[in-house]
Amino acid sequence: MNIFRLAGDMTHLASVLVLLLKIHTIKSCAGISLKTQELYALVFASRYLDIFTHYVSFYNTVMKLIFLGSAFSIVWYIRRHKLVRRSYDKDHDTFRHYFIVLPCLILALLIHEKFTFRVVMWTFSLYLEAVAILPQLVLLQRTRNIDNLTGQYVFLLGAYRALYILNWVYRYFTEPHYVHWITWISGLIQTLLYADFFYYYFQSWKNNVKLELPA
Amino acid sequence: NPEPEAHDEL
Repeated sequence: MNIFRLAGDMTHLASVLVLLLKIHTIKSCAGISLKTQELYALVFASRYLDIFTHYVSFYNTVMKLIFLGSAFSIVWYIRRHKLVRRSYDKDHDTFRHYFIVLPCLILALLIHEKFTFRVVMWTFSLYLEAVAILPQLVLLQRTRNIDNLTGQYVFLLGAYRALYILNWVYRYFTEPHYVHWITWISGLIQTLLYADFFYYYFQSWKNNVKLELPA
Repeated sequence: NPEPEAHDEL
């Protein structure tokens, strides 16, 4: 494992911890899109179908369990916890799941490396992860007050994807036959979706003002 | 190419 991959995974882990901190400690999910969180739960459920059948490493198995467990517990918190659900901004989180899930499923059925259930589900999870942040970005744009933890959560998620791209570039030059077009293109699209957010995030950081996305 | 099943990334 190279440093970019490790840094990417740690950034991903940090994003989850920041979100759990906000939800578990502050008992608030203000500004957090339940739609995006449900899509992530679906992403990990469909990607890690092989968690108990294809062993890669102890590290991988533990990380998979963390991402699965945290994704589903975050959804549980927002839907069921009596304090947390009160802070959920339902009226602004209006993105429809099937606008995202259905095209990803169709695309996975059409474009994949191998037509088996496992591989199609794995490909579906890649396409879905690429666009799962959209409901969250839409919600941020509609939220006048983006709190620090929410801003950091989205920033860490974007940073994780950018680091994975560096990891692929590194692996391409250091490993023989390392070519994964489907992963790379969906990962690149996923990272580009954050470009706008990154711009305003750095602007607010540089000028020391509160983060706000223009409508 | 390695099989996608053997993919070692998260």
